[in-house]
Amino acid sequence: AAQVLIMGPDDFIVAMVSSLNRPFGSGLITPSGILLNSQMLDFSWPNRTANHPAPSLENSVQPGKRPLSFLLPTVVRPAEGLCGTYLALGANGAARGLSGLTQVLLNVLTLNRNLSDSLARGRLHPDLQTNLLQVDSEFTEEEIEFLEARGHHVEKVDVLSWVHGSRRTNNFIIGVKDPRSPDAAGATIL
Amino acid sequence: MAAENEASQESALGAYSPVDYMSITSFPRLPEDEPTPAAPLRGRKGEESLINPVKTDSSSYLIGKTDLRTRSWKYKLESSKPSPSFETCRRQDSGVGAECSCRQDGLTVIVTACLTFATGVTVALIMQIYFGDPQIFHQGAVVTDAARCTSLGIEVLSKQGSSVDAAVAASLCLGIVAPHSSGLGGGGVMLVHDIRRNKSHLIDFRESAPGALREEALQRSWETKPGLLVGVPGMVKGLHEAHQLYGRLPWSQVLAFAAAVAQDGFNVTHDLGQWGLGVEGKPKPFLPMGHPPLPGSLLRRPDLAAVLEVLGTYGPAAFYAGGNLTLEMVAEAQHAGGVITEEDFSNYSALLEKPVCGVYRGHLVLSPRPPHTGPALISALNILEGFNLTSLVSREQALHWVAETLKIALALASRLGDPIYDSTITESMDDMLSKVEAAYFRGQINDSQTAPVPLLPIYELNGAPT
Repeated sequence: AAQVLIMGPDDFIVAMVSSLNRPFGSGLITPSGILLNSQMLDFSWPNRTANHPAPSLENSVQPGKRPLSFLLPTVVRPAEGLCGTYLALGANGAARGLSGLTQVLLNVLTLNRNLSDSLARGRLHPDLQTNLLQVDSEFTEEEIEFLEARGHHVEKVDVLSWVHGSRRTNNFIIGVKDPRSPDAAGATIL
Repeated sequence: MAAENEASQESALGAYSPVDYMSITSFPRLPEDEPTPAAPLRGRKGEESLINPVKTDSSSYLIGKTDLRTRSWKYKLESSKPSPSFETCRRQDSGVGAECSCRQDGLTVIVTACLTFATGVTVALIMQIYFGDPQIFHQGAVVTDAARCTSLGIEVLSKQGSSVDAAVAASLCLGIVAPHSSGLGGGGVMLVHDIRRNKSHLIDFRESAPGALREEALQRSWETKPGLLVGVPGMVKGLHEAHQLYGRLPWSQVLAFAAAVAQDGFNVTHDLGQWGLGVEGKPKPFLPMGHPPLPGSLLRRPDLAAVLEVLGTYGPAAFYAGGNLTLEMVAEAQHAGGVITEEDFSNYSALLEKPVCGVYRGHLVLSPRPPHTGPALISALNILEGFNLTSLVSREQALHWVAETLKIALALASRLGDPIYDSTITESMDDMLSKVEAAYFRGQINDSQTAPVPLLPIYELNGAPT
């Protein structure tokens, strides 16, 4: 997925996530250079691959229907009034994106960490299909041992997802990319 | 006796001559040093009486010199204050005029005070303008997956484009710079929030299934007929819809920003270089120039520049209304076993909705509604909120709670889908947003052990990371 997060001088917040589904989508490209998506893969159908859980009837294929999606551009604002913290967040990585967003919001809104630190901290993702708890490379061995002691089957992966964010607190605005992404960038207008 | 009188008169006369050195070296004497004259001294318009009552003998002259130098300082200090003698003198001379002069002094003080005050306020205002808080909100921020597109977004904002103008340009740019993850042939979702009015819009331009697509066909041939995987791309229509609602610059100009990136070229990103090699390390035939571009090398996409110019000139109709672009996409997909038709393109529409909303730690959290999994995200936050996670709780304990909570949220997500085709989705969504439901799930989580079996049934989740 590709993320665009904007906090503009016009007091609008725009969070957008777009995707081709898989890298390079279906792999089909038109003579004009348009790469076609493979989004139908996000539907659920029986016997798709070995050891897949039961198909989801709610997400079955039907003409004209839109498949289940983990594209989650998210905006946060103060519940009361205008003053306070505004956030725009986006994530890639399908279901891992939902896990990533949850933990970044926890860091910012509950543990009052700054946005950079919140994005950089280690993240985990429970893979329901394999019953493995995936943790990324920021996790320490102690944390992994603690989780294993509580019965989790932990698997360490390099990167789970990229979560970018933009924050506005009163008049102070910053745009921060996930440090795990080599190409992403955040910039502000002074 | 008569001769002495003559001499003193002469020296007195001499003293008044403008060129004799006595007048140069003689300094004014302070009035209080003067013995009170028996008769008023006569001087030039009374000034001389100020200037030079002159000592007559030399010794007193030297003493006087030193003394005078000291006195001259003293005199300077003193002169800043109107000397009583001056006032006295004036008062004696002027009679009724003296009152008038007092009033004039008072007026001077008032005018001076006013001017001083006005000057101070003016200086303060100027300093406020330059050093104080901006009175007009100038700041903004852009974050994208590619630095080239981030700077493009900033450029659009600095050219008085709206936030949505910048988002449209940046996302089209990502379709050029990061073609492996986004592009005109894909789809997505945009959440727009107006801070001042506290209003939000969700523009859902997710791909939709072609009218002729059947589950059996996918089940049988999804790996051998890639054309079957192609849904109707929503990107162009979604971006155009957003621009219609919130755009400020002309549509053609916004697209021209992105076209310039394709025409002028861009540096290949690490990500594109890596994915270009393919997951199995085999180059993909559809890559520009037929082989994976090297990270950092300059790459031009004149083909996409031409497409963007056509879309800028003719709008989404050039993409969806059976033009050349439409025919090419239909032909390419059908050639690879797909079932998409021109009609699917002409029937496609982007949805304008409201995002789902939850309250978490005094903040509104807005996220896309189904078929997106925003309700599951809000459910996870509702469950975690009840744990009262503070910095006092150990990180390990917090991680365990987060893991167990996400298992529940993802299981709930696996039961979502397109609410237009299944009315139960809306009910599931309402349950997910309920804090009562969240409290029930929180009660099911064991603080010290992971649940041996999943708490909820798990359905197939689209799993491949995009």
